[in-house]
Amino acid sequence: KSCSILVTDANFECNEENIMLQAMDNSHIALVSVEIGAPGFTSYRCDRTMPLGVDLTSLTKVLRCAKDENICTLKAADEADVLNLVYDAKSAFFSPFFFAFMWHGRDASSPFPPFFLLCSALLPLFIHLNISLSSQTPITSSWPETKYDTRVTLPSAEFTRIVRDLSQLGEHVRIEVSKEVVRISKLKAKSSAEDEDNDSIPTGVVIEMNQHVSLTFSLKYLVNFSKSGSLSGEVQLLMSNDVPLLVAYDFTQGYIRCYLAPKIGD
Amino acid sequence: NSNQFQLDHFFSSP
Repeated sequence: KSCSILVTDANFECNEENIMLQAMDNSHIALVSVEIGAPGFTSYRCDRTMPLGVDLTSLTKVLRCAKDENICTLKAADEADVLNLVYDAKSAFFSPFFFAFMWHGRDASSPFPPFFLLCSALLPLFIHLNISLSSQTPITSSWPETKYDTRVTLPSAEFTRIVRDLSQLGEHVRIEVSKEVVRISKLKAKSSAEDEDNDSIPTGVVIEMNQHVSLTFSLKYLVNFSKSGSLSGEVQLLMSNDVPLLVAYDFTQGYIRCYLAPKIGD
Repeated sequence: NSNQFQLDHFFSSP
């Protein structure tokens, strides 16, 4: 759901270790990278690495039909062009959903119906970028010494509250990290000084800093990213002065990492 | 918009 706010179609790359998704929004300002590891599933089998091209808006709608207690089974046969979702095959209400792929990683030789040709036109948007930062984001407990200048860890609910509140007041926010303080402050029009009504930094904030950073971001994207907050109790903000912000949510089965390009000209 | 970087500026695409 939190991905479908940013990107409408994306490839779920399935292999025997995990399912990964990586996609940029149309404006190329934000990128979302998701990984769900095989151990995170009750059972998982992937005989051949394949991309499942899915319209995330439709997938979100179909998943909304699931109840929390449902067990959802995702299936895609080797040569199929549908993703099959089944909720709780045991329960009286058997609900198979068949889901047309946006894109199926068939080799170029097989004849593509026109629909696929349309989708293949979309492909360049989904080509996986080599995120030069990806090796720099060990979202584990180990602090990435030479990777980011700072990392701020805070309760995800607090981050959601802060960006939501600030988004009522303005479009951009400056995030400034120094040794002891994280300033997340709304930027007023150039004429007036920067806003002093910072959000009081909540408890449970851990600041790791190698170098002072200060960047400005669009709040619209941060609010979108914060929709992933329900997946993890805490969120990590990793920043360096000349790279995109990384908003990382770790959860047992994997992670959601959101990258956001800063505004120009601080 | 004008005063916003794009990610392509930072990420190397293949």
